[in-house]
Amino acid sequence: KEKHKILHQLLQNNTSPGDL
Amino acid sequence: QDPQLGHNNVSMGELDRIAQNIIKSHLETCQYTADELQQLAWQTHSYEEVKIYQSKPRDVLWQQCAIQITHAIQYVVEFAKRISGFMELCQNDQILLLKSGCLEVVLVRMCRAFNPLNNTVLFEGKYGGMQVFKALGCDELVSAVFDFAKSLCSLQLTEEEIALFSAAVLISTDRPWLMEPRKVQKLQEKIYFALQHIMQKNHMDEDTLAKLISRIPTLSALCTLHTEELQAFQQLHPETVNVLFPPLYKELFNP
Repeated sequence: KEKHKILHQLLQNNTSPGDL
Repeated sequence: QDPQLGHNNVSMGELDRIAQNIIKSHLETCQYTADELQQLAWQTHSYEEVKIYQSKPRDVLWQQCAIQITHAIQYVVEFAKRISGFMELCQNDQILLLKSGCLEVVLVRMCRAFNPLNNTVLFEGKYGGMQVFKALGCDELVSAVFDFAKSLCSLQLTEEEIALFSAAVLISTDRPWLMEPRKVQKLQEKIYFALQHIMQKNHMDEDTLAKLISRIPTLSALCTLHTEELQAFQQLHPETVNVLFPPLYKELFNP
């Protein structure tokens, strides 16, 4: 988890199509 | 055989649902719509702009490319998250599939932003040829990426096919260290059946799927070449990589 902190965060974020 | 059943006893209804979910995910997470790309297709970097790219220091252009790739990867992560079943995989496998497959998906998606008629690709708002990337000092990699884009364009894939092929490349059991390979395999099989289902509808030529699958080893070779070039670059410019490259890029490619 620590090694892939940003990827982990991106996977957890709730983003909607408008956020992209 | 029951006509309601498609491939491998997955119902036609389920194949359609899988295909529609992946196509929707793809369309929602593309950096540019097909219409936008169509409008930009003949807006090329001028001779003077190309000269400016060519005279940039190597590390500056590397940094610019790393930023563009990282941006594209963030959209691929969103694509993955929207594929039904992806977020149901364990976290280890989600991260592993993205780490090993995101650049391959970026390369597949790149064929949408490639104009095979003049061999140019969309980069920083306009289309440019291989000469734009000369200062990177990676002629072999750049040329191989352009060749790949051209060959994928020659298959004249629809948006639906690009969407399903991208998902098939990402959800792959070929990646080492998967914790739940069976779960990944089940999802991958469904995606392939959905891709086959869509391609049978769209193409008279039955070989297109085989041709598409035969491009996968090239994708993998391009990613290996990218890693090698990055390692070589980092040895010469460690500060640029450590300080100026996007953190996500460093995390994924771990130079």
